[in-house]
Amino acid sequence: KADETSHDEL
Amino acid sequence: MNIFRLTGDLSHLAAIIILLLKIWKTRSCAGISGKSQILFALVFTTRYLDLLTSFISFYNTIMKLIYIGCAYATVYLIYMKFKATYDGNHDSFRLEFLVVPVGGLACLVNHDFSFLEILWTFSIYLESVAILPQLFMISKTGEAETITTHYLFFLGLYRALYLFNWIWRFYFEGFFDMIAIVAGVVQTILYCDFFYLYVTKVLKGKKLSLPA
Repeated sequence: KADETSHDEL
Repeated sequence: MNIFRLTGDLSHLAAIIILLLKIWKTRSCAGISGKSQILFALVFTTRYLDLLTSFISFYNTIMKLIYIGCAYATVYLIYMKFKATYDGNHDSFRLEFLVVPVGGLACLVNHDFSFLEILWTFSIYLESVAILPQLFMISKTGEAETITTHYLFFLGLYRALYLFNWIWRFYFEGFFDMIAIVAGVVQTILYCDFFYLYVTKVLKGKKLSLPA
């Protein structure tokens, strides 16, 4: 499961 | 942040600004697919909803706001301000053929079955194919203005640089996101044919025109 805050890219 | 990520973001920004300036300076959106621009506005909107829920960095927030703002400004210029110059007859790609399958795939293949995560996944998949209406339009008319090809070059370069960014992050941070990587590879592959024409024609001072 991905941490939603891990989407640090644009 | 690494050099590939930064240059990728700047390349993306350059593409967006080039397109806005082209339309603004020439007072015309001839040769530009409004449908691709609608898709990009949709991509940014569904991906950057996390602006409301999480803070990553000032850089991240500012860039997201610029991308979203420019995307909507571009759509506004095409469909409102310079509507008379919009070549709708050649922009005949059916958006539902992209949005519906991409939406279905985002529901099936994602990291987490939650609202924001599915929208993020949807945006990643949609971005990978969002340029198709523009490429379809160029293949229909058989040519593109040189400034439009610069726009496409920087837009394609951005995702190619992100591929190097992901390789970098895998080796140095142990980070990888399979959804972003696969979609990014697909997205970059879609530009390969265009890259070839750009290098062999546009960079040698010729206009991009396809054989009849």
